[in-house]
Amino acid sequence: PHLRTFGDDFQTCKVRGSWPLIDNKYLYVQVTNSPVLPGSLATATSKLTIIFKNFQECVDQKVYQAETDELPAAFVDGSRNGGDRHGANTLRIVEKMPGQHIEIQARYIGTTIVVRQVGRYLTFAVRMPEDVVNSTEDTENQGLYLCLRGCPQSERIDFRTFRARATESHVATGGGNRGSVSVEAFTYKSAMVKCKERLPVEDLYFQSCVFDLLTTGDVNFTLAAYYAFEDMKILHSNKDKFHIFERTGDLTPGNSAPGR
Amino acid sequence: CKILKCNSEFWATTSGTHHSGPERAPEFCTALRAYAHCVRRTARTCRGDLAYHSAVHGIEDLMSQHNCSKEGPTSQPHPRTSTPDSQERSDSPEICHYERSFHKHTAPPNYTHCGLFGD
Repeated sequence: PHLRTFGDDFQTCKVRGSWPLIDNKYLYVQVTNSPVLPGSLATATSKLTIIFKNFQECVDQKVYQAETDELPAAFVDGSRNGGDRHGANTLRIVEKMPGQHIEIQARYIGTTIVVRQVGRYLTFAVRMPEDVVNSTEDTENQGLYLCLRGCPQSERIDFRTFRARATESHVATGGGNRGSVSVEAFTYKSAMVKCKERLPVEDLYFQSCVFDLLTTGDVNFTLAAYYAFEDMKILHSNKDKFHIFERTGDLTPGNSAPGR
Repeated sequence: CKILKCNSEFWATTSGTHHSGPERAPEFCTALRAYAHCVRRTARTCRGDLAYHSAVHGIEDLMSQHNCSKEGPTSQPHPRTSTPDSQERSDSPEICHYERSFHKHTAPPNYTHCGLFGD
């Protein structure tokens, strides 16, 4: 999937299997990513587990779990708030669109989470205060915490090499029909035209959309990129950073920190 | 599976209002609907649990016995709370309101965003 970190780095990562997206004193979020095509390096999120750790007289520990075609509007214990403590209502789940869009408000830590299902996969977005972000248990140990430290170098996919190959070959890998998902083979040019319908600015959300159409042929990924951008606009506090672009000439593969 | 919580809440609210005859006490129907709503929320975690399934059937029987409609209020009308967001009890401890407790000490917190999507 494509990851925009708390520091506004933008990366496309393989990270197949389960990885910790957030791991701090208050919150643990784990994503499970599956290949979008048998044997493909490209993966997308098919399962999400969120653990709200118990906190003073506010909330008991609560676990939220979502997977493809199962986006519940309740925690795994059936409740929709923080339990029986005095401040329990400062944690609550709000169903925005049944089966497609839920929001979890954790007021006791100033945090808002948005989970969607778009096509066959899940998207995740979070807004969190800086001091909560940095409240990691073990500061010296550089443990995995993708939202804070990004993907390990070995897990990154570099747009540029991929794009060079895609433009040379002129035909994308996607194509044919897979189950309930209608897919078509895109060329680099037709993928750009399709993404432009929803994402007129050719920033990294646009680039992600093109990448996804070329690797899967599944137009739902156009919506996934669009909603990711919309959720970011709602959750990000600095509108000057809404659009971020590929940094030209950056040597680090797969890392598109915000360009000028 | 928290079905017993639903059961106890229902019996606690209806202990004084239960009518044996078919005439329906509106508050009894309201309590039944609240009970049904509570039981529905436990569906995922209680699937296969005998207590859950007997509660579902019991509610249906009581609903038809008392001619209660499935649609309708699930709680007695409360006097409007003055707090803007009735979901959040205004008496939650201060520590449970991050922004309020933060404001007291320093400038407003700096928020950051992280997102994961696509393939």
